[in-house]
Amino acid sequence: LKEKHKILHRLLQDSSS
Amino acid sequence: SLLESPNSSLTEIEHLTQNVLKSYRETCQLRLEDLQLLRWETFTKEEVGSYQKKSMEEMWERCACHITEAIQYVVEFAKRMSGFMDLCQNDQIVLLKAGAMEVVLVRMCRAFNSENRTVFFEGKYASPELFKSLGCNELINSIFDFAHSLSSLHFSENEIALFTALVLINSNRPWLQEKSKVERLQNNLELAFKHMLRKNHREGILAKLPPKGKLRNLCYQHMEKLRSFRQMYPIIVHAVFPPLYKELFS
Repeated sequence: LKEKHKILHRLLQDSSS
Repeated sequence: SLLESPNSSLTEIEHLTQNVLKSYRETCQLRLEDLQLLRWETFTKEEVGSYQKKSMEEMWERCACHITEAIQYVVEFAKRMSGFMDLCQNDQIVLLKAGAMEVVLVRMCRAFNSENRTVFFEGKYASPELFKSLGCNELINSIFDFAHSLSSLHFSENEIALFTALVLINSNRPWLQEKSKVERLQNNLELAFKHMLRKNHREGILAKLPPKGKLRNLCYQHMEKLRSFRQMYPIIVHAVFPPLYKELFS
C-alpha cells in the first residue's frame, strides 16, 4: 500500500508540516 | 496509552477531546467567521455564465486542485490527532484513502449557505448551476443535498471536529492490519463525542447524523465520474491533475 501511495506516505512522514 | 490501556478514564477522554478540537482548529482551512462574513456574496449571472462556458477539462482541473488542497488539511488534521500516528503506516494510509474525501464533504457544510443553496468556491458563494461544465449535475446536486441536510443539524465547530475525527477513524474500513487498535481509538472518540453532546444537551443529533453509507456513496459517485472523465481525457488527467488526487481517486 505504501508503494502505491507514495505521496500520501511522504505527507504522513513529513514532520515539518 | 489511548490505544493500549483496556479502559479510558474520563480525564483521558477529556484530553482526547481537547486534542481533537485543537487539531481541528489548526487545520480547518477556512475560518468560520470569514465564511459567515461572505455568506451573501454570490456570483453574478455573468460570472456564473463565464464559469459555465469554461471547458470541461479546465473546470475538472480546478475542482481537482481545490479538493486536493482540502485533503492536505485533512491529512494534517489526522497527523495531529492523538493516536493516529501510533497506528501502523498501512492503517494510516487505509484510513486516509477511504476517509479524507468524506471529511472534506462534511467540512463543506461550514461553507454552505442553506438559505440560498450555495457553496463557497473561489472567493464567493456558488449555486449548483455554476458547476454545469463539469458534466456531472447529478453528483453536484447530491453533494448540495448532503450539505443541506448536514446544515440542518447546526453543527458547532467542536461537534464538526469530533464528528470528522469519527468519520476518519473507522475500524470497518477494509484492509486494516491492526483493526483492534483502530477500534480502540474509535471507541474513545465515540465516548468523547457522546460526552460532549450530553454536556451540551445535544444528544438529539445522534439520531440525525448521516448514515455511513451516504458518504461512501457520494465518494463512490465521485470516483465513477473521474473514471468517465479519465476515459475521455486521459492525457489531461495524467499531465495536469494533482498527483495526490490521482493517487487517492484513480
